[in-house]
Order: sequence, then structure tokens, then C-alpha cells
Amino acid sequence: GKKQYNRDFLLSFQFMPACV
Amino acid sequence: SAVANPEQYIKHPLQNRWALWYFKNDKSKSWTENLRLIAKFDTVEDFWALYNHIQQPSKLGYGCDYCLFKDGIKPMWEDDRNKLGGRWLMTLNKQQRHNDLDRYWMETLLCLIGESFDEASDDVCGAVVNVRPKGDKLAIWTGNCQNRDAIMTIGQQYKERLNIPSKALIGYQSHDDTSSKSGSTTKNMYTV
Repeated sequence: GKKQYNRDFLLSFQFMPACV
Repeated sequence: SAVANPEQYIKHPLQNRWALWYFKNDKSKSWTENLRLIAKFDTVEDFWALYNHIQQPSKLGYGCDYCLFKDGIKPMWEDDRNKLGGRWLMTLNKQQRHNDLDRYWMETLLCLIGESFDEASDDVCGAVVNVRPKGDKLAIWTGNCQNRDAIMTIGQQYKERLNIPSKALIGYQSHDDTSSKSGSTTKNMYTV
């Protein structure tokens, strides 16, 4: 299926630490 | 011994790979020379790394644009995937540069990368923000101006996401009409 992400989910990643 | 949780180290893939373009109006150069590809990304994490690193539209100079398009589609009418299409166009007043422009552009980007328009998202080619002295413009470009159902779905959901009052109409115009217009206004094929 299509990979859909809602606004709140996307926003929760804005200031996450970078992947290690 | 713990098993690593993939949530902690795998980036979240997007449905599409996207390309962010920047246009700077330098009159000594041609239109295509002024259009530069900034970067491509295909994960949520890489989107934010780019977004957090670049200027907001309200900080750009007059005549500048950002364009976010699906990888492989150039942000111009002439591209095969655009030439039969058109755009939902939002024209902002001068005051909205301070109040709304950056927020609207971010919402537009989130609508695109999150595939917010369900199946109609397949019709989306990209989005453009134009920073202009007379008033800034935001647009979502779609691939075929005859696909009424998809276009209406996109327009209705986009308007809802931006919290545009229902009495304020936004219009969809075909690129064909925009490129061949004689006056300053282009007729709307659809409105929501």
C-alpha cells in the first residue's frame, strides 16, 4: 500500500536526534 | 541480550523520492540557468534535515521560488508529466508573508511527502512557492487537468489543511491556459 504519514507523525521527527 | 528495535535505526521511507529546487531571478541568466536543484530525499528524517537547514520562504528575496517535485519531474510546464496538467493556486496578500506564508509552505510540503490526498496523491507532480513584491503565491501542480475527481479531492483537502475559510475560493488553472493567457488573469477550470 501507499506509505502515508499524517501531519503529527511527520512533525514528531522535526527535531529528533540524527540516526546513528 | 536485547534485540535491536528497527524503529530506532531505520529511517522512515516516503512513498516517493522528492527533489527540492530553488529559483533565483538573475536577469543576466536564462530561466533554466536560474533554476537549481538543491537536494533529493526519500525519508522523513532526510526531509527534516533539509527543511531545517534552509531559509524559510519569507526570508527569500523577491523573484525567488522553491519547488518540490517528485523525482524525475522538472518544475516547468514543458515537462511531459506537467504539460497536460495545471495547478491549485493560492495568492497571498502582503500581510500574509509575515502571518501565513511559511506555515502554509510547510503544510504544503507535509501534504506532499505524507501522501495526504490518498489515491489522488498519484496525480500530484509537485508544489511551488513564489516570493513576489505584489503578493506571494503557493501552488500544487497536478499532472492532468482533465482528472476532475482527483483534482477536486486535492483542492478540498488542501484548503482544509491550510484552514482556509470555506467562503474563500481557490482556483485550479491549466498550465495551457496560464501559458497562453493574454491578460493578467487566467480562468479557473475548477474552484473549491
